[in-house]
Amino acid sequence: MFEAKLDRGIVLKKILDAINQLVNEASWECTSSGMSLQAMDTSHVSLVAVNLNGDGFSKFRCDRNMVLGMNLVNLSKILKCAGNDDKVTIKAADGDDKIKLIFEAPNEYEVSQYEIKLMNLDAEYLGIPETSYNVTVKMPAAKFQRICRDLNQIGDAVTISCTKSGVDFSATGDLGNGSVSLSQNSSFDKPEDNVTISMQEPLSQTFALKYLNQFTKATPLCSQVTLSLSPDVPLVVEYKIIEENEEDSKNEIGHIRYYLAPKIDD
Amino acid sequence: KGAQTRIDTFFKMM
Repeated sequence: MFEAKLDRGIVLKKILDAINQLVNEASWECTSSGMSLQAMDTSHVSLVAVNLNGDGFSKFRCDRNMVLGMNLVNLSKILKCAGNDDKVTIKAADGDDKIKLIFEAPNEYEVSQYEIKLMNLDAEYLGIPETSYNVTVKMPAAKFQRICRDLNQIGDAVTISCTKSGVDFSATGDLGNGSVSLSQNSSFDKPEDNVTISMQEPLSQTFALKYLNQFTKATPLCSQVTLSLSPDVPLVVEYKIIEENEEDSKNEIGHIRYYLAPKIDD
Repeated sequence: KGAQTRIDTFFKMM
């Protein structure tokens, strides 16, 4: 038996919005410590990994490990039927070919139930090695989204260059070129606007903006995004999954990590 | 610019 309840169902909606255009089908692995999902996009250029801690749920029970393969587009459709303030429970019985989604409205007298068919998906699980990255940039998620969107007007790839003075995002195309430079800054009053750069060695790498723009669909989950880079390894774009409660308290309940293979010079 | 690499050339299938 598997049962997981989130008090703020909107978090699940945001997670699905962040991944369902990149991957249409995926398996959730459920264990006593939480739920996780890993999947590559169809062209095998990027990989998304979602992790939700069991203790981030208001109720979490997983008697034995389960793999819940499903169509994420369909899951997203059903989650659209939940109100933003609804409590959402996911339930799966051992050996069943479907999961149940229960939405409880805040008024406490309205309960909706939906079922989704499960699928047997080929497992394509990749082992991601522990890597210590040369460069880590932590910046406002909305700023990163804006830069990727703006530079995509210029070209279809962005070169991220890090030096001691800061980080440059640049693109070149038929119409010309453009770049955005950020230097480290910190504000005591608005930590969500901080740019933090940690660098061992300067580097420059190029990535397809098509994928980065897909990753920025996770922007509503968290005010800051972390980019981790090293030469000749995939870029990591990480968003923490933050649940905001009624009392405005913020609770980190997991993360989404996107990995993107670099472009290399011919 | 540059050739696109694939993610599964960096991470091994388990």
